[in-house]
Amino acid sequence: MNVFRLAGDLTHLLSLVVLLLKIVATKSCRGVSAKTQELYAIVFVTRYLDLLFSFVSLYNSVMKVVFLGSAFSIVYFMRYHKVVRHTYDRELDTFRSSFLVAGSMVLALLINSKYTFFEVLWTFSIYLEAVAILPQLVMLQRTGNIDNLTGNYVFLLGMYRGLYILNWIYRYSTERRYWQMIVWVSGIIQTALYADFFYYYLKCWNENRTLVIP
Amino acid sequence: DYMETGKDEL
Repeated sequence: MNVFRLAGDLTHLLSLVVLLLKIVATKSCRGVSAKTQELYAIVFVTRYLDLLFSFVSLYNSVMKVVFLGSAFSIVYFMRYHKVVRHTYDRELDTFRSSFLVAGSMVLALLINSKYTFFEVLWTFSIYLEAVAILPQLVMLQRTGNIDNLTGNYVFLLGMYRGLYILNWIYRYSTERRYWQMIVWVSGIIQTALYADFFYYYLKCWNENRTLVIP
Repeated sequence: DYMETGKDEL
């Protein structure tokens, strides 16, 4: 565990707290893409199947359970909560997320490091996480004025990915035989998807005005 | 091995 990895995980955790806080405190999920949240739920389920058969550390196991729990809570609020579900902007959340799932599955079947059930599902989760933010980014563009909490949520998610890249650089330079090309390439693509958002987020923050993605 | 392939990350 290094400081970049820890900071990345905590930023990821914070992003989920911010999103849950927004939903619970304002009883609204305006501007939030349910499709992205459902993709994250799929990502966590397929990646953390290893909770059942491998143990790395208490830290890892607790975080996995927290990520799974928060992802499903968010989906529950957006789809089933009697007040919150009416605030979901269905007509702005039109990205065809099933294509992302299908594409990630095909890619995982073609490019993986071992052709076993759990390894293919784990690889699928890596590919799907890389593109899971796309419905949310498209929705931000269509929403117009983006409220602070939603903007901060996406910003924190992007920060988390950036910190993971620093973590990989650190691990590569300090650990022997540490090599995970699939994760690195997917992670760099994932982080690059945030570039546009980061540009407008920082620009608007600098000019002290409400976030708008043109 | 688990650690070497980075599966100790989240």
